[in-house]
Amino acid sequence: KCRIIDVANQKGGVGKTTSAINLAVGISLWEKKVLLVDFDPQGNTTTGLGIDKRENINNIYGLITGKCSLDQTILHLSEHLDIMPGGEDLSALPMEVYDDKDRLFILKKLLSELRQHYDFIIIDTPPSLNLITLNGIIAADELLIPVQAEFYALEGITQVLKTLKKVKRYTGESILKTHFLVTMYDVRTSISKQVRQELEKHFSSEVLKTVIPRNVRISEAPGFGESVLTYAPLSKGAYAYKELVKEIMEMKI
Amino acid sequence: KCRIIDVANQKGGVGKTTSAINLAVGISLWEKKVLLVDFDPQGNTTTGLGIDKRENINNIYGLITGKCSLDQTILHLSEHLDIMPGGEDLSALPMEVYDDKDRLFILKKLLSELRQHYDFIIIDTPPSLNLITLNGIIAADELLIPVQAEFYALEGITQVLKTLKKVKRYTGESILKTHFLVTMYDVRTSISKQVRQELEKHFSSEVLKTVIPRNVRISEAPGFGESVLTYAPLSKGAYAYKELVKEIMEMKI
Ligand SMILES: Nc1ncnc2c1ncn2[C@@H]1O[C@H](COP(=O)(O)OP(=O)(O)OP(=O)(O)O)[C@@H](O)[C@H]1O
Ligand SMILES: Nc1ncnc2c1ncn2[C@@H]1O[C@H](COP(=O)(O)OP(=O)(O)OP(=O)(O)O)[C@@H](O)[C@H]1O
Ligand SMILES: [Mg+2]
Ligand SMILES: [Mg+2]
Repeated sequence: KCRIIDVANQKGGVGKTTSAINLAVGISLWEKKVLLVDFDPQGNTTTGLGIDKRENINNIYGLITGKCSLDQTILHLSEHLDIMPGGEDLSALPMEVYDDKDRLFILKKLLSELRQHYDFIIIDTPPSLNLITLNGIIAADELLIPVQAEFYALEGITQVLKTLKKVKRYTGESILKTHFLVTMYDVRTSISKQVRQELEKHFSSEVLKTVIPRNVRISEAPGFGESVLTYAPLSKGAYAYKELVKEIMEMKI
Repeated sequence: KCRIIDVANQKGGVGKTTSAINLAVGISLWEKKVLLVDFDPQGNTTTGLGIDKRENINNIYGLITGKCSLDQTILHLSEHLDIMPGGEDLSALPMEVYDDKDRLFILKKLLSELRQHYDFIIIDTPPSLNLITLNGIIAADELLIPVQAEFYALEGITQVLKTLKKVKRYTGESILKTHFLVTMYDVRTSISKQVRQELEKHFSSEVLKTVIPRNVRISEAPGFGESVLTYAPLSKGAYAYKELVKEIMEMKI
């Protein structure tokens, strides 16, 4: 019943945080219960929704290391949306657990207790392929890979897919389903069309129909601690993320 | 005599690779001898200059692990520009050297032998604060921090500076000089002005006068294996990077 979607791509700045925030808020507007997990030491998901990390000291790293409880960590942002905030102390995790045989399953275990309380759990991850990112992949049922409509985008995809194969060999489990989301699409540039065509050629059924355009309202919204869906509901950016939510909600899983 | 400039910022997609390539090519057009080091497992600097990583198997990881020699690794791109290519095998380095007491000085040692052959060495690094990024910081005399003119930009700066302080405490050495470069500046958006003003308020003398505008020619150039300086020399993007080179060359160090 609960769908856990991990948002990942080691290429930086492709719209992982933006997609995690807008997907989580969008689904909560369908009155489904959503938990947004900020599993990136940068903590952009946390700041992007207006939470001051200096004041909020209970975060996912504190929860994993036993410094705080679930109740102290999860914040209620609206009737249907909760967040598990992140913080830079999370970057200490890989070195602290490097010889722990269950180090790849930390997040999976944490979220398994929470599945029963939510319809969706959305995880944001850093631009890397390290232990933190692997935890996100292994904890999830589905993988959302934002692909920026720019030259370096396709090169990164092969590295993500190699990592997925390694994860499957190592854990024996496989990710239910991978979705590619084209982001920052600019109709005026030929590179945008090329990236989209290449993606559809190689991954056809896994490429989401919804394409997110480059739209200034999307990049303004986090400055107001909001999703573009509430900050500028009539913008092209909001329309595109509404379409994405609809496509994710209506797909057969 | 040789200036080693490391390009770093753990925030992803801010223009690290783009600035490393265009700075290196730009300085070589002043007929100074430049070595460009791709120290990011993504290998975007290598691909962005038209090198096929599948064909080119000698890279910096091979050099560090003794699989190939300097001569086999360094490629001559033009009369004044050489490159030390990168590859995804570099991501194995942190785990392989985690108990080596000199693990933070691997790149510094490698480049110390090369200083005498070049006027500039420019290092591109991944969006992280891990061992690979720390090696780049410690190997360098100067640090170039690209700051995208967008909301999440300033939040990342505090984390980079905290890391610099830790590096100084750990190694006793200090980075000569830090330069902040505003990238993807869009005169039409108020967030661009805000980021630039905030940066100048907190770091005044360290903020470079040159600002790189958002310019589609810059993002098209790597698709042709070129710097924007040669791909579209009359574009706003090329003009801005020429100005950057001039500012870097003329500063008192
Ligand atoms: N469709 C869009 N149109 C315009 N700007 C966008 C769009 N999507 C994201 N942005 C902006 O681009 C920048 C990068 O996006 P974001 O931070 O979400 O990427 P990321 O993949 O999470 O980055 P990182 O790799 O650092 O985690 C942000 O400033 C964001 O506001
Ligand atoms: N001034 C600019 N105008 C327009 N596009 C730009 C500009 N600078 C960089 N880009 C584009 O933005 C994207 C991100 O830039 P780039 O890859 O250089 O960032 P990065 O910091 O190296 O990313 P990563 O964190 O993944 O290493 C690329 O597609 C690049 O072509
Ligand atoms: Mg992010
Ligand atoms: Mg890069």
